[in-house]
Amino acid sequence: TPLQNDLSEFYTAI
Amino acid sequence: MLEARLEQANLLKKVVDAIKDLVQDCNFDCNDSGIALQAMDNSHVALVSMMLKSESFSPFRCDRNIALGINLTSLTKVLRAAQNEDILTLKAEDAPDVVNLVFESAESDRISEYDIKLMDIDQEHLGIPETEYAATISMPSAEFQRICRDLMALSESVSIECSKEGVKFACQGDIGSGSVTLRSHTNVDKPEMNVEIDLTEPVSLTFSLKYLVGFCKASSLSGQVKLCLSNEVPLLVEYALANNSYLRFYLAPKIGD
Repeated sequence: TPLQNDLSEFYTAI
Repeated sequence: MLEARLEQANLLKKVVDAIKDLVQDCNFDCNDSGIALQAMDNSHVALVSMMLKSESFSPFRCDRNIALGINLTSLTKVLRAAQNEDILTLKAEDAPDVVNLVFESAESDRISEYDIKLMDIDQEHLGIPETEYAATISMPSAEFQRICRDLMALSESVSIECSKEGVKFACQGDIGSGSVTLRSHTNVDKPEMNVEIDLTEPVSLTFSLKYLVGFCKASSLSGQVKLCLSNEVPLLVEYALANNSYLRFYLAPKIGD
């Protein structure tokens, strides 16, 4: 099963 | 203060129903442009972004920025008391402890009124840049829902591959594999049935079906859904609402194996 990414790897918190 | 009147309670009922299993406590950020919400699920895999523009309300008044921290389970309980066709008015003071909801029946003189206690929610907010996606697919929302449900019977993941041949949703599981391929299609009599594929470069990404099936709870809000993909970035699933309002979901892709 492919690993699940985390959204915070793509978008920065503001 | 905030005063926002919706012609039909149905819109808010459907929006809340579509997101309440993904996120629990949310700030409804109100300002003169409308009511917005952004929240991530607990695992930080999916994000919901709602915008109800001021034009979706009549009238709409909001003098200052107000954040209404609301538990969606509580909001669901109160919205159950509204009939779909009721006129719904949201009201709040400038520094509110509660949000007030009034439901008015258009057919009778029945007026019901509820207050929901507000919460202080310190929510992480993500900056999502405007993205030029490599592939944009518009398709009937019911078709997308059907594909996700059918493939989830076989696997927990789906690969979405978009090429000039069309868009292919494929999965592999213990019992076997399956795929559904759609090509661009125009239905002159029923434009809601159109499939439109706008491709600048081929894309192939893998996503969790559990989340996609959850997003599809929004299907009753819009006849069409838009999927926006670029390699190695989150998927955008958008349900467009009247008056440029929208309900969007972002989902992080899966990688490797």
